[in-house]
Amino acid sequence: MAKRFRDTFEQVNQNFGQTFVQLFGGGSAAMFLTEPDDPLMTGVDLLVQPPGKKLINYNLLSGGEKSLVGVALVLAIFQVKPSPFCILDEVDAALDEANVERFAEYIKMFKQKTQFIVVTHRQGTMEAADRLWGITMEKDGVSKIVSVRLTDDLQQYVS
Amino acid sequence: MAKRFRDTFEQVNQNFGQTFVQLFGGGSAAMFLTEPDDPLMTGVDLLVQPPGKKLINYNLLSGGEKSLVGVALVLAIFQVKPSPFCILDEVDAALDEANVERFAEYIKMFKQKTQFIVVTHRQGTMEAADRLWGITMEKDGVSKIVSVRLTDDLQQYVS
Amino acid sequence: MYLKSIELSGFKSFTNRTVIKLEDGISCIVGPNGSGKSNIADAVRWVLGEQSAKILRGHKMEDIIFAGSDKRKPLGMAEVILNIDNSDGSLPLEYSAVAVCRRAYRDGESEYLLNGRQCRLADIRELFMDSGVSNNSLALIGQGRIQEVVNMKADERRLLLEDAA
Amino acid sequence: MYLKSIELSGFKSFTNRTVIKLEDGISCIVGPNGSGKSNIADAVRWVLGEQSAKILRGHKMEDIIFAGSDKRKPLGMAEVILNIDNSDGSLPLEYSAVAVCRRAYRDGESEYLLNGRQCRLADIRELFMDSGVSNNSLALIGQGRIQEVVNMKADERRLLLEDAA
Ligand SMILES: Nc1ncnc2c1ncn2[C@@H]1O[C@H](COP(=O)(O)OP(=O)(O)OP(=O)(O)O)[C@@H](O)[C@H]1O
Ligand SMILES: Nc1ncnc2c1ncn2[C@@H]1O[C@H](COP(=O)(O)OP(=O)(O)OP(=O)(O)O)[C@@H](O)[C@H]1O
Ligand SMILES: [Mg+2]
Ligand SMILES: [Mg+2]
Repeated sequence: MAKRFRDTFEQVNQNFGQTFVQLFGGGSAAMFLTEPDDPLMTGVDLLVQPPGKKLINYNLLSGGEKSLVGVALVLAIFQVKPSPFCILDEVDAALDEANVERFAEYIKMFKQKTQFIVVTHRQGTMEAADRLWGITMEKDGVSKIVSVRLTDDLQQYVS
Repeated sequence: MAKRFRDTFEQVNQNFGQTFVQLFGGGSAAMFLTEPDDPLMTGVDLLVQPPGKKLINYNLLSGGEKSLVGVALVLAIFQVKPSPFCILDEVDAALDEANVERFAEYIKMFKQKTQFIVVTHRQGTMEAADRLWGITMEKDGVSKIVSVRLTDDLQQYVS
Repeated sequence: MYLKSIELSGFKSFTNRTVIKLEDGISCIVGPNGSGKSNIADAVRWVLGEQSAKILRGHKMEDIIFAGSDKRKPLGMAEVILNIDNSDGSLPLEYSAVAVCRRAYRDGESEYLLNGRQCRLADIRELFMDSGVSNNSLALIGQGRIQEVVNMKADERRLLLEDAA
Repeated sequence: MYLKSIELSGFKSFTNRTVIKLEDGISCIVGPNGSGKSNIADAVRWVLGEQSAKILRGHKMEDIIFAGSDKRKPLGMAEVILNIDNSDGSLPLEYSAVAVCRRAYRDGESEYLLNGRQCRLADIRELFMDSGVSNNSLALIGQGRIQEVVNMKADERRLLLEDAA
């Protein structure tokens, strides 16, 4: 029981470090146990160092940086126990263009094991998709679904 | 005391209704007192009806819609008691392009009375500005300020 | 397993039966503010057994039934169906195609069906238990919620690892 | 009144004195994730008297002093100055130019100055009281916080109107 938790922790921790570097283009990150001698009750905390910056209390990170760390952590856990499908609703909202690109590229590495359904307003994320569904609402307050081709003018869906 | 609160409420309520219609391009909204007979203790709640939709519990609104209602409420209060300056940090993050345009146009109507400092990633908001300051961070983990002309290629700042 | 389609009728802003066909890989859902994108995510959460009206952005469970609009009357029932390809047998059912259905009526009645047969909410939850998919797993990350795994306390974060262990 | 400039030295990611010149109208601050835009908003909040480390995204107040980086050593002091044009006399001071300064040192010491003269935090708060500007007024809307006025309870929303009354 304690051993299984420790093993999972080790694996997720290693993944987290690697995923972080991929998404941030550098720097380093790790998870640590708040009470290493008490595997059944210990909490799990984070150490994060974006490229060029100092190891810093992750609360001081920017909105975009926190979103990216969140994605790194979720994907780190997915690598240990892949979810068959995953729905992400605008997780890229706070990311700048460069980070959206990295995020979109990285999600592609997981699509073999996990089916992704991603709600987004961002062009970079749309370009990584295998298909697009457009949702519109006419004046009648009812949602309609529209198939959108990847070659369509995506500008109307991008914000 | 109770009279002053009532008067303020009436004014803000009227502004809120107008601001909402401007930002949503239609529909209607109002504030109401949860305990109208108790002006000293009453709460203040909202009724919101986006164009084409039914009067709905505002919690059911989308992320973008909630942001816009938030802006409408803040500006409604500003019209009663203008703040000399106002700092908005990415309030447009969840808005689609059409709503960013309306938001940016509307903020301009307040700049006579209120100096705005707006942190944004959105091109529509940048185009409404009188000046732009770019913040960058080199590899040394230190913030630098750069003057950005409105005619510059804004794409590198847009996400 | 993977989702072949999501069918919505009467759920939030979806009136007539709307079918969202999905396949393996990455599917993106795009559109303007308030068009119904997050409502689709709510529908999946709901059919997997979400019981909190608050998490679904409502006051009461009745709020997820189409409430009408300027031009349309309210409906009396909401229904969501997940059609799942189970050829890899990852769901503990003898079928290679699994349809998970949930219905709700204005009087508060709820129905749950697995491949057309009535069942209980507990049966649906149990079905997905080992797959890691549930209404409160990392498989469903709601709008504005991605920073939560960073902001949460250390003991809450521990629970995420326990689920994966 | 309006802000003529914000000066930051040693505050969060700003090391040497950085001056952000502002004028009337709308000024936009733009740049990549993590470059320091919200840190500027935090600086204004802080110099106006914010005492909660949590609201400034830190654990303790010392977190707002430049902590160093890969290439730079930490600094020992943070200082923020707001230069305000008070020609319209809206601030209750006899000057047409008002400089509000706050400094913090690693040992926990804090200094407050108005036009170069030492004062207390209470003096700064009192100065802005009638203008509607304070570290917790609607004049400062932090990142991710705009939906709060919609999500807050009815009694909390009442307080916003009381401030405006
Ligand atoms: N029971 C209901 N009946 C009718 N309409 C509803 C119901 N519940 C929610 N809605 C409508 O659904 C809309 C919100 O949809 P949703 O949250 O899916 O938008 P979205 O596409 O995710 O937008 P955004 O990009 O802003 O996040 C609201 O405008 C609301 O009026
Ligand atoms: N005391 C400090 N010393 C050094 N760097 C700091 C300090 N406090 C915060 N930072 C750095 O400032 C950065 C965050 O800056 P800020 O929140 O202003 O970003 P931002 O430009 O608003 O980004 P976003 O667009 O993602 O919101 C973090 O990367 C953090 O490392
Ligand atoms: Mg949404
Ligand atoms: Mg920011």
